[in-house]
This record gives sequence, C-alpha cells and structure tokens, in this order.
Amino acid sequence: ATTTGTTSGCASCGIPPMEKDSEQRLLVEIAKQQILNKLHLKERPNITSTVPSAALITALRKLHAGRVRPDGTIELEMKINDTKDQGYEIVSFAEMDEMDTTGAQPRLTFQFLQEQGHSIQVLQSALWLYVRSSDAPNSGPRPTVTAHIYLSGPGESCSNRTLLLEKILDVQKSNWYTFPITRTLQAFMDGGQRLLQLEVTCAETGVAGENGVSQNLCELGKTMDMAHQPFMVVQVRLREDPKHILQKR
Amino acid sequence: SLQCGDDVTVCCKKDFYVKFKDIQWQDWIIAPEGYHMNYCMGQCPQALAGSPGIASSFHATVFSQLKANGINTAVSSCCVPIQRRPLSMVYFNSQHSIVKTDVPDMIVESCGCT
Repeated sequence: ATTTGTTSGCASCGIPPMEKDSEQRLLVEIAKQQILNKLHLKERPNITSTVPSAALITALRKLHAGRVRPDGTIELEMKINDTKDQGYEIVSFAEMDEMDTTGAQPRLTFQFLQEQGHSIQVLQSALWLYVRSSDAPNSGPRPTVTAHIYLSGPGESCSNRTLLLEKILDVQKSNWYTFPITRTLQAFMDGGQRLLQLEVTCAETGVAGENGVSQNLCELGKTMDMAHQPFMVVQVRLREDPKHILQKR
Repeated sequence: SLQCGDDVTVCCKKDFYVKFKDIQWQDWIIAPEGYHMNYCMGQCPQALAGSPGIASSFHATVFSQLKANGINTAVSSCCVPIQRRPLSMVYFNSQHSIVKTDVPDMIVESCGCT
C-alpha cells in the first residue's frame, strides 16, 4: 500500500477493497467462526426444545451468571477468571423417565457431549433437588426426609445401582438442596460415557408411624413445577488429552 | 489508541458490533446480546512505529534504538491489538445444558504499532 501510495482494502492482509455490505458479511462470518472455535464447537448447537424459562432463571441465579431484566434479557455478571485457561460452568437439566417399577423414583438422565482431543477435569459438581416442606401437623417431631442418590447402571432393573450418598434433610420449609457428586462425575467423564443416570429416593420419616414412609417430598417426575426441575451444576476445565499430546508429538 | 473514522490512514481501532439476533444466534446464546468484534486497521508509518507507550515491548525498544541510530531496517511495523478483554458468555450447548464461560482475549480494547 505504501509503495503504490494508495490505500488498499486491507493493508496487512492484502484483500482488495470491498463494497460495504460484502465486507460486513465477511466480517460477521469471521466473527461467527472465531466464537465457535473459542467455544470448541464445530457448528452452532441446534436447539429445538429450550428449557422452560422458570428453570432457566433458577439455574442462572445458581450460576451467579447474572440477573434477568424486566424485559426478560439477561444482564451477565462479569466474573473474570484469574487463570488464563478457560473454565466452564455447566448447568445440565435432567431428562426425566418414569421408572416402570412401582414406588421407585423417576430416573434422572444427564447428557454430556465430550469434545475429542480434550479430557475434562471436574473441579466441582453437585446435583440440585427441590424438596417441598412437609404438610404434616407441626405438633410432631421435626419432619425430616432421608434422600438417597444412586448411580444407576444400564437397563431397567433397580438391582445394579450403586448408592452414592445419603442425606437427611430438614423439611421445615421448601428449598433447594445440593448433593455433591464431583468424584462420580470425574469417573464418568474419564470413562468417556455420554449419559449419566441417577436415581433419587426421598422418604419422609419421623411423621407417620415407625419408619413409615408417608410422602415423597423431592420434586421429581412429571408432576413437578418446571421451575423446580432438578439440575446439575458442574465446574470443569479442559485439559489437553495426554494421549492427544502424544499424537501431536 | 485512535478510534477509526470513515477515512482510515493511521493505525486505529475499528468498532464493529454484531447483535446475535441479527445473525439468528439468539436462540442458543442466552447472554450477552451481541459481540464487539472490534479490529485494528491502518498504516504504521516510520514515525509511529514502535513508539513507546503505543505498543511498548522489547521489540519496540530495539526498533526505536535502530531508528534513533539512523539504521534503516527492512522491518515493517504493523497495526495490532495491544489490549484485549474476555467475552463472558452463557449459551445452550445442547438440548438440556447451559454453559457459562469467559472466553479470554476476545474483545479488542486498543490498537497500536509494533
């Protein structure tokens, strides 16, 4: 450009001058590609059924991702990662399938798509369940719920499931409860699987008779309020896959 | 850093904002509403090349020493980003998952001559 004395379209890359519209279209395509590359996505996700907005707002609040403005748009909270490498916070909503065995709780299925060439380091992970308060009369002892979280094996039978954790919850008032499952999720990711299936049983005790199970207070299954859809919050970091690095070498 | 006007000659920052709604990406990107895909353009004449404070680096120091001693080099100087900030995003990455991440160095804040 300096030799010819005229300003060309792009001094450093030598693209000939373009008319305004096609230059803008080119720039937008470049921006799209750059965003997809940085998000490790080959193409933009194809979203057919979105998550109910009530559940979305609950999740964004849990992610401290920001607040929802009156017009429904979301104002992001800029929380800048101090580390250079890119961390991700993922909220994965459970797909519900009713168990056909009577009395068992619906099984929660979580889907994780893993990027080839990267292994995932799970920094923290927890299952969020909404538990309603007990409507038993206040006179009795404090109502509690004993929640069991199982890792469900493939197939329908309850037999091959592994107890992950048990938690006794005070159900004086309805609230969200978290169940840490970091190690389980790391093992699941290392196994390269796609579907994580959990079973949840919630038995209210201390109200009806000896160990009587009176009612299920965990909001699960088709009857629940969509704003109380169970979800999992996962904080991960991408690691270059050692195998992948070997290939590079 | 200079803001580019319509007629660009010297190294400057060109603001360019893309609304995700305008490119039909608002269905999978929850926040923000758009992306400041600013970029640097323009010439870096000898006088501006390597000027400290504009794109101060060891390269610029060596370059200005050469210049000060009248050693004319074939090195050319380029208009590049010298300050960038991350882009915080919340998006659907499949039917049932939302991801929040800060993508580093995505937004050009200022430009300068190497």
